[in-house]
Amino acid sequence: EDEVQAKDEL
Amino acid sequence: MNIFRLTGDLSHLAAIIILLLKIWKSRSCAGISGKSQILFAMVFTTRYLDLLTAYISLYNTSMKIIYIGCSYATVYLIYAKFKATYDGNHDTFRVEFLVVPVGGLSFLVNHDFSPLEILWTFSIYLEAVAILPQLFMISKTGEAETITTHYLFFLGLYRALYLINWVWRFYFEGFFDMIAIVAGVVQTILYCDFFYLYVTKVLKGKKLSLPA
Repeated sequence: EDEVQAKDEL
Repeated sequence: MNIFRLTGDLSHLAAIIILLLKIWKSRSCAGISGKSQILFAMVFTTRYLDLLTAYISLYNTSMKIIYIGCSYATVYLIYAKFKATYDGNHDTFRVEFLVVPVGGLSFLVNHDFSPLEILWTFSIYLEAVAILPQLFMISKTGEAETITTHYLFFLGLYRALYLINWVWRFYFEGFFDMIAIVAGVVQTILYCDFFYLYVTKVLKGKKLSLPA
C-alpha cells in the first residue's frame, strides 16, 4: 500500500 | 482548491438541492429511484466519517454536513413522507449486485488497509455505480420528468468537472489518486448516453423519452 493521499476533496 | 473542483462541488450541490426541492414542492417522488438515493446516502456516510476525525476547512466540513443531511432527507421523503408516490414497480434494480462486488473490490484494491481508508475506497467505488438504478428505472419507464433530467445533468457534470480538477492538480501539484480517477472515469462514462439525450432533446425543449 502506497502512502495515503490527503483527503481534502469532497 | 481550483475552479474546476469548486464548480464541480457547486454542480453536485445544485443536483442534490434540485432533487430535494422537486420532491418537496411536487410532494411526489414519481420517477425517482429510491435505491439510488439510498446508495448515495451510503456513499456520503462511508466517505465523510472523517468529519469525526479531521478538520480540513469550514467549506469542507459544511459541504459534507449539507450533503449528508440532504441525502438522508431525500431518502426520508421517498420512503416515508411521500411513500405513496414511490414507484416501486419500476425501481427494481438489484442493488446487491452493486454493493457486494464494490465491497469486495474495496478490500482488494485500496491505498491502505485501514478501516477509514477501506470505507473511503468503498464509497468511491459505490459512487461510480450508484446512479445505475436511476438510469435503469428511466429505461424501464421510458421517460423522465424534465426536472429529473436537470438533476441528472448536474450530477453527471460534477464528476466530469472533477476529472478536469484531477488533470489540473496532477499538472500543478503533482497530486493524483488513481482510485478516485478510475472510478470517476467509469462514473462519467455511465452518464454519456444520458448526456447525449439531454443535449439533443431536453435542451431543445423536448421531453426526454427513450424508445421503450
